Amino acid sequence: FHDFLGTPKWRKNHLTYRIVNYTQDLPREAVDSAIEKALRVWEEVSTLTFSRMHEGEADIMISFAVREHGDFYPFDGPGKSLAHAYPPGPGFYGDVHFDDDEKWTEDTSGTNLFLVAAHELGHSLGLFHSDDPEALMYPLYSSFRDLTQFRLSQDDVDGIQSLYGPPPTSPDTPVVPTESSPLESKIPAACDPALSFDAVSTLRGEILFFKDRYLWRKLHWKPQPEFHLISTFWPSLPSDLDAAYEVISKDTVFIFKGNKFWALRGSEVQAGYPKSIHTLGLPPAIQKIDAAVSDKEKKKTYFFTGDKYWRFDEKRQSMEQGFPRLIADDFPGVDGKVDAVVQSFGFFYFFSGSTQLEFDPNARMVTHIFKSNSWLLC
Amino acid sequence: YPLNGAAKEEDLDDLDFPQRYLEYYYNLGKDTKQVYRSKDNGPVIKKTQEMQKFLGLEVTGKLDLDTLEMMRKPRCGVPDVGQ
Repeated sequence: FHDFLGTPKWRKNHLTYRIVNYTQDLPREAVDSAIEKALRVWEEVSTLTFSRMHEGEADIMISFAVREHGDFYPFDGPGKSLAHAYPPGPGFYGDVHFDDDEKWTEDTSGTNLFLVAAHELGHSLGLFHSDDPEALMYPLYSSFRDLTQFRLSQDDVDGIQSLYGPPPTSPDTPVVPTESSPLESKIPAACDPALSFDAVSTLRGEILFFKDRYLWRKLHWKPQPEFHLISTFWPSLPSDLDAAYEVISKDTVFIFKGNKFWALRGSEVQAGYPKSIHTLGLPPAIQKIDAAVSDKEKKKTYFFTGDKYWRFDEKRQSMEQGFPRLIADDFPGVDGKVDAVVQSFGFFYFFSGSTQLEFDPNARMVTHIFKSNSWLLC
Repeated sequence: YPLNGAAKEEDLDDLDFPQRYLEYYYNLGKDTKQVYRSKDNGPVIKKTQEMQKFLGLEVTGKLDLDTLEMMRKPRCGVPDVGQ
């Protein structure tokens, strides 16, 4: 791998990006997703994290253009030069330009946007071209046969880690802002036997365990959970959450605190949120909930508060009649205050303090009892 | 180049393509303009070898078909050497 002359690099771990305009070749969501996925490639092997801006000057401004587009490096029509990017720095440095004379596609039938974006973002982060033909930073475009098998080469990983270091591996060393926050609170320890969670939710195949200002991120392909500040991914979200659940069919995670809730799509807080929890059909007397979980198969979402629960029909988008009901009546064995619930492999996992109950909804019984932190390799 | 029929405008353009490629991506000085059509092409051979080495080709210093094919592949617009 090579870096740019003088090794320009970002002097901070959290970077912002903005998608300034779009190609007509793909739906906007597809462009958003390709860029997000390309950023995640570098996020997962370094200390870097990214969040999106919708206006103003971001560190990395991403745009599509043809021919001469104002930076004295005109594009050249279809083929040949596909895109270019600038090394870290202010203004147009760090920016990525895609040649919109290319045919951008989600697969490899045309020029795959994710692949080219991941390469160009390597430049935005400070990597120059590599002469390793297996590396993502090799200058010639080659479409992988099976994009799902995409992996950074060791050359790429060595390159980015030479600039920013590896991701935090120990659960006790979160990526925290360099200046200490006046509200500095104790950092929760993953293997504290008394550990309890504020909320637990899936997110695109991962599981997030929220606690105070922090979250553990459990990736299914990585045994060691990552530990981050919630604000690293969602700067506008509060800490000390009440509940969280994912509606997989909508690719959206809903976050609850007090009488408000937010909708997240990846690292993006959806516009128009927070909303009042009463818009879901919860009665006015309910000012907060303890936990929530959405059943992927039945398309039903459960809201738990105290010893009662409500059920929301995701298809009809309305709360069902006949609720609240007692938790103990329909979830025998689940008693005490529910802190969080998550669905995994068809089971509901109820977290109450430092205890976790595995509940089989078909057998309507608790099948196992674990420590709450059993997911965190303790 | 195989001489099969009248050169099209694009083909004429092609004659300059290697020169432009080396100028843009490998820092070949612009003062070596049109050198492909003159005898003294030392700097270009050197640059061609540098490119072949970087791209993982056999280093011949000549614009053989493999090299030309590689140069025609879609690629990133950032240079490979220099800034």
